[in-house]
Amino acid sequence: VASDHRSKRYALQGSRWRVKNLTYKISKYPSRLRKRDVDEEIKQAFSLWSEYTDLTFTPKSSGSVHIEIRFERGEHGDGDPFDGPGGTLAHAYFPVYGGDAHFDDSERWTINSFTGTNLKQVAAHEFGHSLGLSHSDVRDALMAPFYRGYEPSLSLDSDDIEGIQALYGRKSRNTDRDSDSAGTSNRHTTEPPSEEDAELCTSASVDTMFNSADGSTFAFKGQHYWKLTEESIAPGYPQRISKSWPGLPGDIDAAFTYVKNGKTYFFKGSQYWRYTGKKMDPNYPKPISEGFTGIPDNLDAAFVWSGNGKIYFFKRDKFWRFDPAQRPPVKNTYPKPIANWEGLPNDLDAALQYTNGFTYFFKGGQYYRFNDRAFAVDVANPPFPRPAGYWWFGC
Amino acid sequence: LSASGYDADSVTTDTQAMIYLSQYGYLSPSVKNPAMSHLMSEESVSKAISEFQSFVGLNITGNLDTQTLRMMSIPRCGVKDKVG
Repeated sequence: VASDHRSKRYALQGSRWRVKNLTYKISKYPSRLRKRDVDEEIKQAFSLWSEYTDLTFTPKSSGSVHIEIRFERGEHGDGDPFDGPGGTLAHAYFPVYGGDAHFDDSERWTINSFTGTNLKQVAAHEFGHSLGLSHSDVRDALMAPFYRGYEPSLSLDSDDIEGIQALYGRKSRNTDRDSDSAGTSNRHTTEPPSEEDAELCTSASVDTMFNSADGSTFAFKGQHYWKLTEESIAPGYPQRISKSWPGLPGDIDAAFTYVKNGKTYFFKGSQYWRYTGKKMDPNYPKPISEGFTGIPDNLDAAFVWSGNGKIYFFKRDKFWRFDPAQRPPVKNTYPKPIANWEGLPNDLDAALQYTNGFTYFFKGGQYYRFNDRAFAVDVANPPFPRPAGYWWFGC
Repeated sequence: LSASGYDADSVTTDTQAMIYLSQYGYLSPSVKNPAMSHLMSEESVSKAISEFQSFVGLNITGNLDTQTLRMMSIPRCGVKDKVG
């Protein structure tokens, strides 16, 4: 099979519920199963998702709910008619569109049987959509689009778990029992207290942001760091910088990864550190003046610009361009005023070449997206600067 | 799935395949109307077929080969694979 470059994995539609305690009701039951059997099957389908998150699903028999479930035939009022036995089995709406799930009542829905169509499997898949997951291209994932036939011990694939936890975080440990559902003791949980998670939402300013060589994006602040997902902050963060990058101090000034050698460089005061992945290279730290001649100490931000692959350093109202292939690496025409980057403020906190190809600048809890072609801060609605907490850290 | 007595709606013709690709987000929705399907360029149809083949892990040929038609006949979820 010709493999495409992109690794296969879950997909997030882009919306999720802001609350984790959700309600549901079955407004219209299938014609060929007993109601109480359907109730149990649907409950078990939801439990696949609550097993790995703090989501809870409460059935209601009437009134407004988050997720309404209906078994319908043919055209049923949403402009997306069912097609009889086979073909389309069911469909569901993402949270932003209401979250409801519809099942084709002309299918032969069965429970614990190798014949017909297994209700629990299809329901669990559709509820993945109701929670904000799109289809996965991982063949074994529950969120793959195709029906797989009855599986007596249905469970989520790791891809499904990663996807749902990217949206709603990991299941928090039950500290008063100090053990997880399996009864194993978790005396030394590595997850920091949740109040620290509020750190970025209380004040979204950061010390620096950078991408690692494997394409992950990190935010550093004080002694802590967060790994970012497409949507928000990855579950289980913040963690301590020194725990993951042994030998690296907190309160870092600037950081970037130089793709050409895959190394990540960290700057603080008059020194810099070089890492391969999360392992410090020998004989570091070194003076900035030694490895980056022409670049000052006590930097504000640094990044590699996609426009020319050169390294840019920012400090107060000036910037420097460093080209490792040139001698000297910094021309004597530098430093230049940051005002040349139209719309950018001085005294930046961080600069990042994000995986979407855009360049982002952060200052004081806000951020700017830079338009490389116009060589100016992008004009967009809502305008820049935007609150980093909402758009980057899931606040 | 045939063991489960499935009378799946088999996708066997080009038009059915293009309606399928349109229904699941690989071709523009206008193609759901068979009369419009001739408006699609061969290139865009081949690209849509390739994207579907890549998504489901088939050999990427850009043609409606047997494997691809068989995959399109498997019962599935009605939500698009490609969400705008």
